[in-house]
Amino acid sequence: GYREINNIDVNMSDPLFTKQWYLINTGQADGTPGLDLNVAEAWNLGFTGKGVTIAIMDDGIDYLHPDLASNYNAEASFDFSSNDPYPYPRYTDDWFNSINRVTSRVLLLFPCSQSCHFTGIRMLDQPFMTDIIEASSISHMPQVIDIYSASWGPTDDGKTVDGPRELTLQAMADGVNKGRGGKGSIYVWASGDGGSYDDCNCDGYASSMWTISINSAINDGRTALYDESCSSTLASTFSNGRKRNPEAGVATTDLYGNCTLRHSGTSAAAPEAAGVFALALEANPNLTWRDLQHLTVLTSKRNKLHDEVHQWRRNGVGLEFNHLFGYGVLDAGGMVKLAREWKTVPERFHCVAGSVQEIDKIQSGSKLVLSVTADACQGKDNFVRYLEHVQAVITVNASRRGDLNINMTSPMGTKSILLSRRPRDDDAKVGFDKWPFMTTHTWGEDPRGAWLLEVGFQGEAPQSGVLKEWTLMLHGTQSAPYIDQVVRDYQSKLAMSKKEELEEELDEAVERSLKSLLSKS
Amino acid sequence: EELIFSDHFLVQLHEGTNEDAHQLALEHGFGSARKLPFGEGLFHFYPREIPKTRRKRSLQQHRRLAKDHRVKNVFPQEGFGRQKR
Repeated sequence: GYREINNIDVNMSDPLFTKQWYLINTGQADGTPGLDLNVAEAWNLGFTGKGVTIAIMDDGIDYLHPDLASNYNAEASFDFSSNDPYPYPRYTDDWFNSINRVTSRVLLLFPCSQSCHFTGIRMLDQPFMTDIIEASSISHMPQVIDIYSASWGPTDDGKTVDGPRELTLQAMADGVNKGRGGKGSIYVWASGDGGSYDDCNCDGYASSMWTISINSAINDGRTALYDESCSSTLASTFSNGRKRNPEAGVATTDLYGNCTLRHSGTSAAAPEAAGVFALALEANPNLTWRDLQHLTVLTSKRNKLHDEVHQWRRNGVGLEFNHLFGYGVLDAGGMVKLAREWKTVPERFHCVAGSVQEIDKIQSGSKLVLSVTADACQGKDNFVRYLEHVQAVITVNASRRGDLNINMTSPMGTKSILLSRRPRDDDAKVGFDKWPFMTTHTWGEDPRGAWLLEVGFQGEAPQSGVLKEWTLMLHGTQSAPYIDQVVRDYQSKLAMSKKEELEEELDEAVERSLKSLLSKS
Repeated sequence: EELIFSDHFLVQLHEGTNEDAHQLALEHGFGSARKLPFGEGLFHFYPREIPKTRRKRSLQQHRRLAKDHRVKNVFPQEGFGRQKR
């Protein structure tokens, strides 16, 4: 069915193509025209994912499906649930099976990048997960596989706090440091389906710096009902999940070769994003895992995404973000254009900017406000000047963990919700123990100055709690990450960020010369 | 929370190839062993039949394995929940 790119608008003969509205949204099923992944622009530029391999970590892949067979990379596929190299979906010996339109995920990434290869990693199909199966999956052939897509995680029941265990963390660290010949494996994570009852910062995979956490909007720009808000989400793609109109679903094929317009939650989000990232990696195979996150921040668009509860805001360097959608919907065309000329961002550094260790009580009806004045390790080898990720490592216990609400505000005035209320979480014992809450909202900001942490309770009954630790960890570059990038579009976020950087650099240079003049005189 | 144990073990060997590990796994009643791509000498010993879960550690198997002179460390694998999204 492959067609020449230049007549994609005219004679797409597949009658079902238009059902894949997330590729080219012309208003199908009451959708909003133009609200899509803008893959057509990337295709027009000739990028279809050639030379990129994506692994779908799930409970199997129908690699015999006619749409998939020719792109399947059998050598790099494996079944860690049944310990064999054939990750085909199946019932297990004891008839345990959690198949859920597994094919849909793979086909989702295919429309975005028809020429990429995919591998299957079957690893969800046993009654319980183990650290060793997860670690084996995300470290499977990291010199062959470029992108790992995961549409699973800790239970999204609104009361679980869980994340990767030790081996899996080690495997992830190995992946970002050594995968893809040292450029870093790309981990894409569906942010979670707990809806307003959950917060994806309580999911250690989605809230990891090493994963690109993707949320999903529906075809008219509203949130899906199961969307979770959190400050670690970087961007969004599309899924179904709000409208009765089945046509508004994300069209895929089920295990029986039929078109299906149903599937669960944010599961569609990760493979769609993986498909877009494959286009970017084709445009520039030298992109590191950090480059891709920078590109995501700079090219994702607000477009028509909207949410009544979480307003769009701008951070200290003017980047627009939202607690649900991150920096917006992925824009494949914008991403490949920037990727083509992208220069790898400078090395990044890590600074423990401050810590509050004393015991502070938290009571209902009042807020505990703590402050850390950070010099961002200025004057030391590991100083940070331009932020990427910020982590607030917090130890807190409460009579009802779910009623805790934690906000953090940066010196440039950007307020992030680190933890929103989780009404179903009635934990009174475990709390959060050195939990690394992460925000991406202060991307590009200057971290020097006062950081504020506000901890309080939201809920019907009075609660009490104790905060035992808040350690602020800054991750970012020492030199301006975009100064060497070529600006083509003067309306773009890159142009705006670069202008900010140049002004900042200029101010500092003037200040330095004044100081030296004064000291001479 | 109550811990759940699977019959999967992370085993670190003093030295040895995949074949040695496989043989050792068979001797101790496992299905086979697979080398992990990171860490030193780390192998995944997994059961032959349906993965079982249990509330108690399989102390006997653990102890026998730990006593083997070829084995450096043994870590039984807890089971935990993961959900599709």
